[in-house]
Amino acid sequence: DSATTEKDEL
Amino acid sequence: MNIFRLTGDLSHLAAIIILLLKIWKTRSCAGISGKSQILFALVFTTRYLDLLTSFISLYNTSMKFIYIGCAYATVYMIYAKFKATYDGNHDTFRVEFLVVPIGGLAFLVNHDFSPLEILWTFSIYLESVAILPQLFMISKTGEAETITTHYLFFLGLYRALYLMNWIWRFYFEGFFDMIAIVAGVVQTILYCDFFYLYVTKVLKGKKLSLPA
Repeated sequence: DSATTEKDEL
Repeated sequence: MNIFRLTGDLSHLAAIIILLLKIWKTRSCAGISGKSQILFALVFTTRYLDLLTSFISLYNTSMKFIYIGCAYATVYMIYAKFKATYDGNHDTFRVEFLVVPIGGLAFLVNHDFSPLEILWTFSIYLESVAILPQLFMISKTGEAETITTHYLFFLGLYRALYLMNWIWRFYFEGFFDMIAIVAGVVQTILYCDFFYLYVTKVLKGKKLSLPA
């Protein structure tokens, strides 16, 4: 599963 | 940043600006669901709380501020400035039937059981269905102004382009976010019926009206 920290999408 | 992501963001921005300009120029929010707009304001507020905790890029930060600002400006126009033109009688979707189950789901299915992550998850789930009050309103009145259909088209196109972006990112970056993808697919599917009407009617110069 994936990124829980940095959200680079809007 | 790939082309799908960028055009997706721009499509989203176009939708938001089209709606604001429509209301501002016509001095009327007739045919617009205030409930959907409140849900979108809630979506942006709960998703962009990371503005307080992390910096990604100038692009990222500015777009978040623009989306939040426009969302609240739209809500203000509907419920305050042009309140007299708001068609509340037709805006009767019961939003608690969306918000409550989605709140529960965000608690149960998330990447990490922390406040910010749960709120982010809530915003992703809520966004996928936030347009339902607007679609419900159109199905109730049986018609939509052409400018409103342009708004809906760009709003639907945005998540469809994000789906392309996620396919791109999966192949070229090995990145995928199951929560965003599943919600994004649901969100895009909700617009399919509308896309069909948009292409077959509005683009051929006809007003969008549903058979009685």
